[in-house]
Amino acid sequence: TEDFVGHQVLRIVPSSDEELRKVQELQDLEHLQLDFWLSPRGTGDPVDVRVPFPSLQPLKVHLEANGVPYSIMIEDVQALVDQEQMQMLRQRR
Amino acid sequence: RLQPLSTDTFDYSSYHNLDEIYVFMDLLVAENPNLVSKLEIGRSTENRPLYVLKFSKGGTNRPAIWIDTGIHSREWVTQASGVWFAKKIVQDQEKDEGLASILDQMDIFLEIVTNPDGFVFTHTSNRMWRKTRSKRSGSLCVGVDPNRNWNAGFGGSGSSSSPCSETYHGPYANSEPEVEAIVNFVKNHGNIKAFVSIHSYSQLLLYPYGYTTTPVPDVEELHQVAKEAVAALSSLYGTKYTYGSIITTIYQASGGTIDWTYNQGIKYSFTFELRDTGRYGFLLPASQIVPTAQETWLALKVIMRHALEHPY
Repeated sequence: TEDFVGHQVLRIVPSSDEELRKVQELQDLEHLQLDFWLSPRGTGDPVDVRVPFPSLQPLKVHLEANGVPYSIMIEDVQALVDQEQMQMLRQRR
Repeated sequence: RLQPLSTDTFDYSSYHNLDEIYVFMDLLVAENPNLVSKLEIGRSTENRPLYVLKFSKGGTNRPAIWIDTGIHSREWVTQASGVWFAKKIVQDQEKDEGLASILDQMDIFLEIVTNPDGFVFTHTSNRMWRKTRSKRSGSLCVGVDPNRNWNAGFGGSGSSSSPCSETYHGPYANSEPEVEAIVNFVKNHGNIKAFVSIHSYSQLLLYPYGYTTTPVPDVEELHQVAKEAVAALSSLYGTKYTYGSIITTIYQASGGTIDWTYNQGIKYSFTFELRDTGRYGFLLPASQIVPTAQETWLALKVIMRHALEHPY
């Protein structure tokens, strides 16, 4: 089973065309294995991206170096997955 | 594991796996033989049955409304909402005057788990799986995005030719049996008047097109319907929705479901993106299933009623 320990979901809201372009460029960085939950749309629209643990630091550095602000939407994806599983098990019992 | 004895004891405020949903469907059919039937419209890549619930008060080939949920497997609130809609139709078929008048003249088809292989995979191996589970020779990557696999601008911008991409369009249009089954069903039926495909998340109600900036000929009417549907949805819990065409509201997306259905002549083609605004994404807590389904149902009723009252 795939585990998502340490994966975070970042929310990025590009506020200019330049920021939007920087975020769009992330989609081409295959080595980071980013999973776009919400793909870039336009300025002011949120972009949500699940980031595997090994890619967290390089991505955050990249964003900060380019002046693209972000927030952490989900601190630990696996924790939410575990909660979901627990809830399903409880309901079945 | 205890199976529910009836659809009254089924837990609608919890997520369920494929077996449980299929048991629910059988129970619903058994309890309502004069209204609900189960059709198998095809088989998935991994040979799972593709079931559609048909809600009909009789007649042959009546004008119909199609609703599907769960084409992207990780969007669990959609399958869960589909289950709730099915029960709601049965519960309200007589006491809700609007629904009763719809069912007096139209059939409703509901495909709750449009991508069963992917859905099982999200329960067993990878909660974040989105695509189908088809394999391609020459690639280690699995699956096609079934919302880029339709024959409407197939292979164009907003879809990917890389089998490893989440938006991989597949080798050719309708390559995925899950898509082909719906295509064949819609064509063979020939009298579907409204088609609603339900996704999550980001709180949007969208109409065609996604593959081209050319507005659909019915843009003004669809915009007005979307406006009314969103108003109805928001009236329950104040959930904020945006509406518009796919390409103007989100981004270019080629090979999408409702672009194909619209081009087939199904004027009232819409797609939803259900809750959330950015706290949980695809991991929406189960406590939000019922409120999400309730508010979405209000919007669905607006679309269905409009289709009923505006025959074409």
